[in-house]
Order: sequence, then C-alpha cells, then structure tokens
Amino acid sequence: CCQSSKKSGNKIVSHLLLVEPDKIYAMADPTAPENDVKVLTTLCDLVDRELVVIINWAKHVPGFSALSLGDQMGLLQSAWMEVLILGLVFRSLPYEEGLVYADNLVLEREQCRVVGLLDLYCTILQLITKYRKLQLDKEEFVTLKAMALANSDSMSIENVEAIQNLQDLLHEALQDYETNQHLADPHRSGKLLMTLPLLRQTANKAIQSFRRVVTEGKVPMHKLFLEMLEAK
Amino acid sequence: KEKHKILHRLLQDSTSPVDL
Repeated sequence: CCQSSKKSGNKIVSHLLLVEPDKIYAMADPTAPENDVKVLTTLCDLVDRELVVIINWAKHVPGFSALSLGDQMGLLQSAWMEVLILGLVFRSLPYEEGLVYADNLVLEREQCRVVGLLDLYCTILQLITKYRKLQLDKEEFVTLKAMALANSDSMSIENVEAIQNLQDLLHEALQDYETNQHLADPHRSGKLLMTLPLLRQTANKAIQSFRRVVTEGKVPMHKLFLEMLEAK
Repeated sequence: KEKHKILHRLLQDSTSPVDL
C-alpha cells in the first residue's frame, strides 16, 4: 500500500487505497448437494457479508461520516450494488473469462446461465471489457468506487450541498491523479466517468436479478441483503 | 429508518470520521 500511496501523489486517492477492504471468501456448505441452489446460496451469503464490508468501507470515504445519518443511509441504499459490481469487475479484470465474486467463487458463463444470471453476466462482461480496454488501475478503481457512492442520485438527500462537496472533492482527486499519472491521455478522466452510466444500468439489472431470486424462494436470504434489496 | 434497521445500526457502530 505504501508504494501505491507514493505513486498516486494525491492525498484522497492514497487514503482510498489505504482503506480498501481485505478480500472476503465464499463459504459454501460442504454438505449441500452440488446444484444451482447451492451456487446461489453461496453467492447470496457472500453478498450479504460483502454488504457489511461496503458499509464499513463507506465510513472511511473522506467526508462520508460527516454527513447526516439519513444521508449516509440514502447514499448507501442507492449505491451499494454499484459499489459491489465495481469490486467484482475489478477483481475479474485479469481473468480471461468468468466473474470473480471471490477468489474461491469464480462463475463462468455456463454456471451463470444455469443459475439464471446469464443476462447479468453479459452486462457485467461489457463493463469488464470497457475497463480492460482502459487498463483501469487500482487508484482509479478506488476513486470511481467512492464516486459511485457519492453520485448515487438518492431521492432522500437532506443536505444536497454536502453531497455536492463530496462529489467535487472526489472529482478533483480523480482529475489530479490523471493529470499526474496519465499525462498522455488528457481525456482519460472523462472516459472513466463515461463508464458510470453502464455501471448504474448493470447494478439495476443485478438488483432485478436478485429480487427474482427472492421471489422464487429457493434460496435462503440474509436480512441485511433483503433490507438493501427492498431499499433500492 | 425503522424499515432499514440493520443498515442504521451498522452505520451507528463505531463510526470513524475521516477528516482530510
């Protein structure tokens, strides 16, 4: 992390690198039969635990904890799936094919089809292709993730100015980083920001997919995951 | 807030403000 901090040269970006959460792993039930329900159960359990990680991570995004509790909730309720998808996409970048939900839970096209998540897989793959072409680095990933949180367009914001300040702070950090680290491409920050609509579209599709899983009722869902799916 | 009680509780748990 120290090398990365020195490299980024921007205080906010360095801070975001430092507060990047540790990896979490899938915990499949070894006694469960190998089928689509087992895969989805393992995935939903992983997402539930990742949600706790995301909520704790958000507290360390500069300026977030200074917001009112209501605004913190509003941002997270709107952005959690975008944050989660961006992490999934970043982990999957080095892989030829497959979505790296965790190092021990990589879902390839066929598995996604079997569990009813093929449509979502294709959309996420489009996002992965985009970031792979851009050669998204870790500094950009952490900054975009914080921007997704701050730019969540929650309908229930009390202090619009505070959110705007947070967005401006992160935007400045990205521009500063790009100016210093990617001199050769003056349009790079724009290119990165232009990926955010696809990220939102993908997150909305993911929410729909997991709501379908809830409706089907075959997979046990944890309370926090259900709460966040209802809130979105 | 009552409807979203787990999120509410997690956010209130040892909040670590970051002042940069």
